[in-house]
Order: sequence, then structure tokens, then C-alpha cells
Amino acid sequence: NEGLDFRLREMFLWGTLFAPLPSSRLTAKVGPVRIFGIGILGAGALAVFVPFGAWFSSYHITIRFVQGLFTGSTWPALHMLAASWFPPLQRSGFVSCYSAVSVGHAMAGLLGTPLVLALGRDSLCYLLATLTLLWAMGWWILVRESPAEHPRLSDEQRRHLQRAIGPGLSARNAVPPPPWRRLLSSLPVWACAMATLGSHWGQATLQLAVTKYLMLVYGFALRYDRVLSVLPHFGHFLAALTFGRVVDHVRGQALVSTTTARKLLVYISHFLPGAVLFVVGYSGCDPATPAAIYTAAVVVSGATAAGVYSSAVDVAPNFAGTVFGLSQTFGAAGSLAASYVVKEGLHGSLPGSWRLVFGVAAFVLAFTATVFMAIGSGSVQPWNYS
Amino acid sequence: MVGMVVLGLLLSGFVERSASVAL
Repeated sequence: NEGLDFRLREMFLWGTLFAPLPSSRLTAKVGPVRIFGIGILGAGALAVFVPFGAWFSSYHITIRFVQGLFTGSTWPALHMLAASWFPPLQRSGFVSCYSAVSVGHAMAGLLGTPLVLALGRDSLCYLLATLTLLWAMGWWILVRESPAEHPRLSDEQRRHLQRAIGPGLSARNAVPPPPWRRLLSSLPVWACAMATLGSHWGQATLQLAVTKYLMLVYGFALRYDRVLSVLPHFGHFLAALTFGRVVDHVRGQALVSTTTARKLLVYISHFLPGAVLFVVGYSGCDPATPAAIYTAAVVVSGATAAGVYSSAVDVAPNFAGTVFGLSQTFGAAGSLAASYVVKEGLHGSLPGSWRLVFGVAAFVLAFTATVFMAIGSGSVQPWNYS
Repeated sequence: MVGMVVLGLLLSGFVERSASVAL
């Protein structure tokens, strides 16, 4: 089962790796509302086709890949919405909501497992397809591309938002192709990409290797513990929201510059989980210690959204989708690389091999955070206006 | 809009983990 689980996960990740960059250009042409709506609806609705073929066959694996493509295509759209709907000093609050994906992971275990046990696997697919269909109806009724297009905003609110966001910063304005040469030679863009890679590598190692470590070395099946399996994910989301609000507040009060705030959050989201991964392989005989520090690492990783992800919209609001698309491509590559390292590095489950896998992830987190500290930025780059 | 984005991402996370749950 483990090999099959890896294959399904791997194909989904390949989808999320290929989709974001093409999607960022498509989103600039047709608008983020359509792309985000189609991405979420497509990934959920495809679940309804799984029961028509054999589960865990190449048919199912192909569906997982396409679901990954749909899911990966949604990321640039979110950053375009952030750029066109939120003033610069309120964007981290919105971007921190992206961590709701983590709550979705927890809900899959919390709701999905009893449902599969009671009504079978197929019921999970029908539930997902129905929920996404209902969501898509709400999405198309309620959401618009920008404050200018929203029918229920008062004139006062619309004027306030347009004044605060500033001229020229909207999703529609991103239609001209990005200045690729200047974008790809921009150090802050690569800082975002590298830090996203590190973040995803760390998260994948925490979710795959640390949970497996608890299971095989301590006999503690975290996924069957109702509280401890969901606590880290909800904590991650709440921490992300808190970091987002706090960082917007301190930037609004001019207590710290945006660049300093982003770097401080990368320090929290990368160095702390890195330190946890470094020590978790040496954590004695009681499973309570590794389980507690695993939870702490997942929770503080919530700072990623208000740190690295928000930096992608800071550096180029007009091309936020493209910069975030590039970052998410590197992020998916980090998740894939971590999955391969975990799979290949844990043959035989020797103490040395666990420590090696954890150590590699800790190094990647520390290295990518150092790169961000050196070349990351929270300032709008000149090529944003080209 | 924020609420709909959160719900959408929640569903996205659910879909991502659904295969492991079914397994």
C-alpha cells in the first residue's frame, strides 16, 4: 500500500509542478475568478470518475495527475486576486488564508476515514464532487475580479479600495506578457522560489517521514489519533492567520519595513522546523517528545504564507501570478524531491537513515532561508511597471 | 470572497488527501 500511496501522491505532485506557470499566463488573459473556479471545480468533479474504473490502477493514477494539474493552476489566480482586491498593507491577511489547504488535509482524515469505513470508497468521491459543485455555484454568484466589477460594493467602499490599491495594480493589467528577462534575472524572485522549495521540502518531510518515524520507531500511529492528527493542521491555519494579521499591523504602524517583516517570518517558518527536523531523530524513548515537536513544527510553518508567499506579491503586484506560479513550481519540485529522498533514504529503517533524511530536510530549510535572508525583498521591483 | 477562497482551498486540500484516505 505504501508504494501505491507514493505513486498516487507523486503523480498529483507532477500535476502541481507543470500547471502553475502556464496557468499564470492563462489567468492574466481570462481572469483569476474563472481559473480559480475551474481549477477547484475540475479537481473535485474529477473524483466522480474514479469509481467508473479500477481503483489504484493506471486509470486512477491518470486522474490524480489531472487533479494535480487543476489544483496547481489555482495558485497564480489567488495572487492576482490578492493584488487586485487588497491594498498592500492588507495583503498578508488574505495570503495567510491559503493555509486553509492544511485544514482540508485534516478534514480528509477526520471526515473521509469514517465515511470510507461506513459507506465505501466510492462515497468519498461522490461527496467531494457534490461539495465542489455547490462551492462553484457560490463562487460564480459571489466573487468578481476586482472592486470595480463588484455589484454589491457601495461607491464609498469601491473608491476607498481603488485609492488604497493604487492605479495600474489589477489582475486585468497583467495581460501584457511579463518582462521575462528582467523577471528571471530578479534576485527577489529567486529568493521566493528557493524559500518556497525549502518550505515544501520541510512540510513533505514532516508529513511523510516524521509520521512514519513515529509509527515504525515508536509504534504510535498519529493518523489514527483523532486529536493529534488534526491539531497540527488547525494550529498551522490559525498560526498563519495570526502571523498575517500581526505582520500587516506592524507594517501599517511602520514599526518594521516590509522586507524585514518577510525575513523575520521566513526565520520562523524555516529555521524553527529545520531545528525540529534536526533533533527529532535523537528524541529518546517516549513518543510524546517527537509528537509534540512535530506538532510545533507544523504549527510554526504557518508563517510561510505571511512570509514567503506574500513576498511574491510584494515584489511585483502586476505580475504576482507569474512570480507565485514560478515559486509554486519550485515548491512542487521540493515536495517531489523530498518524497523521493524519504522513499529511497528509509530502506531498512536504520537510525542513521532516519537522521540522514531529517538532516537533509533541515539543511534544505536552513539553506533556502539563508538565500531568502540574503536576496529576498518586500519592495516593488522596477520591472513591475515596465 | 475571502470565505469562498478559504472554502475552495479547504476542498482542494481534501481532494489532495482523498486518495491516501481511500487507500
